[in-house]
Amino acid sequence: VEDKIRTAKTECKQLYDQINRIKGKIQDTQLMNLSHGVNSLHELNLQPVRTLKGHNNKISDVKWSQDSASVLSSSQDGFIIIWDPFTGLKKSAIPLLSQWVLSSAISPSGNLVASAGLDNHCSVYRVSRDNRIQQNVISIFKGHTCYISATEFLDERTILTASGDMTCAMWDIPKSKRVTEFIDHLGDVLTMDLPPANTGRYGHNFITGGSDGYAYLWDVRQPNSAQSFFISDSDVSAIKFFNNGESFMAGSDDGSARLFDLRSDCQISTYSFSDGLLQQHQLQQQHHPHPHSHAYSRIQKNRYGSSSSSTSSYPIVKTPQSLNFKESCIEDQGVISIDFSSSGRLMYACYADYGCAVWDIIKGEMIGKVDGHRNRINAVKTSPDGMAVVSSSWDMTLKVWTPVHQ
Amino acid sequence: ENTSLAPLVKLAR
Repeated sequence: VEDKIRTAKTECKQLYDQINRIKGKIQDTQLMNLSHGVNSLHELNLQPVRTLKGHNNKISDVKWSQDSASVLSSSQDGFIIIWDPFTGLKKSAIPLLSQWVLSSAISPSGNLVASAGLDNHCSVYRVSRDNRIQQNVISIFKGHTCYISATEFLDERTILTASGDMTCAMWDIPKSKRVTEFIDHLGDVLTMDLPPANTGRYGHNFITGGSDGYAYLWDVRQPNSAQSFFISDSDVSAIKFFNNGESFMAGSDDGSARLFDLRSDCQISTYSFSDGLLQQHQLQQQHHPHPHSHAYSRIQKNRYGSSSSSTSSYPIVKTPQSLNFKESCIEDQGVISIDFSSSGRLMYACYADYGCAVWDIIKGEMIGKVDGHRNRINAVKTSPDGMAVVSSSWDMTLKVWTPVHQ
Repeated sequence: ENTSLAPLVKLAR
């Protein structure tokens, strides 16, 4: 039997290679080939507005409510906090059943929240309007046999989970049971995203990325995937639908974000961390050939955080040729979170050991950095109405940013 | 102090 499986796998791989060759032949262009005439953006356009303080341990996940009026954060301190991002005040705090939380979600109405993580359960809570600190558990969904990496509400009565047991699941909240299991990944499912609410795919599609290096598009009405995409030989740790719901960006541990189009079923551009940094560095060298102003000194500052060792006024600077960004600067350049600006022109990509880089998607240029936290940034996310951006960090705080319009 | 769940999950795999 094992021999048969091996033969079948080899055959399958050959068929996939054949498909990819054919796909490659019919793909006539890449996004970057079409953007030569577009002007570059030179500046990052985010201004800090306020810092949200209240958690007393690392923040694990952050989400915007659909009406952009609330921000939900979950932390290893065992709490979910719902914030008013405009005043910075806490609307509610929910003590969690398990503090081993990796992911949290808020329902479209804002009445329900969920948390899930290392306890393999997904817990759903009702948000109390009168009592601001209350644990009002509605359901505990048990069934996954490994950690839950991501959770999202499909609507007020349905929730999705992605798990290290290689499956995703859809749960019916009123009936308190699992409705569908989604099986295709051959490794831990690490990340999940829903299409934006104003798009045609909303309500029935979702995408996932896994440690098998694949991304899948799913339709909740069927247990097998609707479309599959090979992303990279490393973990796919972050995935995000593009604003129109017809493309998605997949971020992997190899330091690249790759943009795929669902309609043409192929990859349309790549954003490599090391290439982006090198290019940014060279551009800055051209404009300010002074060592203190370029990318490398900024990386050093970031790597050693706010510690006093980084305050040396003469950072060791190597020439671009001797500089191997991949090995010597950033230990882990894995992409841990991705989001887009409201126009879709910018991508906020968070890397494990670098922070959040801002990319111009059309030109493929890294144009800036969301900076200001004192520890790793987990995520940078744009509000659904596009008026604000929130970042969350291991420094226990969230920051609200506003895009500056010229 | 320095432990965080998400990277630990990766390490544990």
